[in-house]
Amino acid sequence: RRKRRLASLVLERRRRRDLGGSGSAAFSKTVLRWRLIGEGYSSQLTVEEQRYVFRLAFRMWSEVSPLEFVEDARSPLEEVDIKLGFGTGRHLGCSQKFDGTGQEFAHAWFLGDIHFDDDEHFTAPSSHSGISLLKVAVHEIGHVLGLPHTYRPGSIMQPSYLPHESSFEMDWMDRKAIQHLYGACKGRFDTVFDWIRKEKTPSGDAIVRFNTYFLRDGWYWLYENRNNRTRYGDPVALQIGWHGLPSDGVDAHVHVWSRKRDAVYFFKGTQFWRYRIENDQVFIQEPDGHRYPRMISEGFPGVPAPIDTAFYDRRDSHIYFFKGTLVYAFSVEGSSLARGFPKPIRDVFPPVERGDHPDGNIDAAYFSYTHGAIFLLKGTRFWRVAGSRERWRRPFLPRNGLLPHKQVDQQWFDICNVHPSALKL
Amino acid sequence: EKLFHNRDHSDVQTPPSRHAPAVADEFEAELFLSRYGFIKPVDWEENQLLDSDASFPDDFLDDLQARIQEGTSVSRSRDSPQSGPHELHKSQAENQAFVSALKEFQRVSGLPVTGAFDEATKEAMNKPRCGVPDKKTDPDAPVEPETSQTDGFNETDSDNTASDAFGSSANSSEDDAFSFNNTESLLVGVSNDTNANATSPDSFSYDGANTSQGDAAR
Repeated sequence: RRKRRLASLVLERRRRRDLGGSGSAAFSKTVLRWRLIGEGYSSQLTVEEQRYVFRLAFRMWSEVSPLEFVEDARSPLEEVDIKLGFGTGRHLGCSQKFDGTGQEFAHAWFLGDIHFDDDEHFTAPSSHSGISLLKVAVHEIGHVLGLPHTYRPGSIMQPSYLPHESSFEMDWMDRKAIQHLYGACKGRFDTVFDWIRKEKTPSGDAIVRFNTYFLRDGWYWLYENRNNRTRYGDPVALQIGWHGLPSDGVDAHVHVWSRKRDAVYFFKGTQFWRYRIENDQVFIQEPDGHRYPRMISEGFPGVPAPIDTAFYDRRDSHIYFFKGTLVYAFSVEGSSLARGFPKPIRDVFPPVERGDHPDGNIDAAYFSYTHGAIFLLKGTRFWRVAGSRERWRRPFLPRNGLLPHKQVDQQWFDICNVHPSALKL
Repeated sequence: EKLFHNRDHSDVQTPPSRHAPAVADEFEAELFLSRYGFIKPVDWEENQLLDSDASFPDDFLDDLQARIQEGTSVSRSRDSPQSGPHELHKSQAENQAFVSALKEFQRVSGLPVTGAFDEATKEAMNKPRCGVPDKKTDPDAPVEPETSQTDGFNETDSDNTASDAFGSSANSSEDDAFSFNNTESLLVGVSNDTNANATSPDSFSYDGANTSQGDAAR
């Protein structure tokens, strides 16, 4: 009875500490510390393997929620939010003892700690036998974060263990379940673009493929439009995917693509780079002797620097540069600003609904091949530019009118940060 | 430590005493159902021990099992004035509760709902599983697991938009334009264009065919 009373007090205190802002039971902070406790190491895997698996498990939850997890091996134990450990039978002062090999393989306390039954044959992700420690860890972390069991096929929160699958990831419903507790991932982006790749089929036909990328600070995500999510394992450090670009991010991406030209540019601060697609790195020097990075004022006279964002419009072969409340249309053919520019963004891209307009300081201007439309992103919102399809249905729409805004996270899902320490596992 | 000789521990030997007791009969099945919340505790305090202790705690269950093994009968009903061991009674209500819980377990496990402790149910109960109960008795505890195929989230406009986007509109725009999983493709319709470098955006044709592609590995 004393033990129960004490446990009940601890639970009550944790609840008061951790009640989310909305009143629902969840962690109220977004950065959570975890530790594999020294007295709870498994006898089956090396300590490094165990820590790697847990880092990956926490990162998987980070990739689908606004939560970030950091391994903390130094702070006092009471400051660690989630403690993990292995034990057998009576273990780690826990009231719920393990049963030996078989049946119960782990348990977790809501907003608390996770215990794994070391009598089970836990194995690393690379193994195809035993019980996947990664899968179990992801499941138990789900409990700690507030998710109950579900019997939905494919859910990571099913109570029974299913043997190794070739790949297991958080499906749509699991993602929405955790976001129901902690909200969707939001945040502004530096730039968004579709990256074009040209290939040939075995029969010799030319194929053009594209992939969608979101960039924020020094990270990027590949967004899989068909699956309505980012690529598993993203974000990735920018310098890994884009060699030679500034490691802290870029302001804009422009792909000038016409019958005569095919050039990709990145802009940052007062400079710009041209990217060589063939060998996947920035140009060092142009044939005419110009070395990169070059000054924006040199390559695009009349365009201010730094810029907010930019995109290339194939309809009129202009690059539209955005800065503050103004937009600068730059003629690629004439290598100069188009007549009458700069103009207020509101004039070139008028609001369809009065008052619903980003005004200025656009974060990203993005032409999407998936949607066949231009989007202007600012903060957590975006405005779609009314194209020919919309104007055919509603002829009264102004040319390049901005349709009423929507939330970025309701169009492109689950683009979530991870803790910087988790970028490299 | 457990005994092993191979470098990769593949020959590790687990003594029989370290094996989890199998669920072999109705009584153990009832313990299982109690432990994981399918049967609500009958004679128990309201304040449960932590969130996952909505069922009988280990002390009680261990004691119960030990007494059974010793051959001592234990009454699970409310304490009567008489002390000492009693015959194990199962009231009709308790029996109904057990059958009802068994059916619930069979239903959520995708088994034939017989209400009987059959082989399939026994096998399911002996599978590896998480120690957290499936059902909570604490009103403040997280929501009980969904027992239907669809999760019980309230649909809001944003959810509809999301599900629509996932289920229909996004796919339809993709089918109109391009098709694909990880890397979207645009088939260039100009068959005499053999120079990929000269491929221009004007010569796109949209192919609505699906190129099926499995999920990429992490």
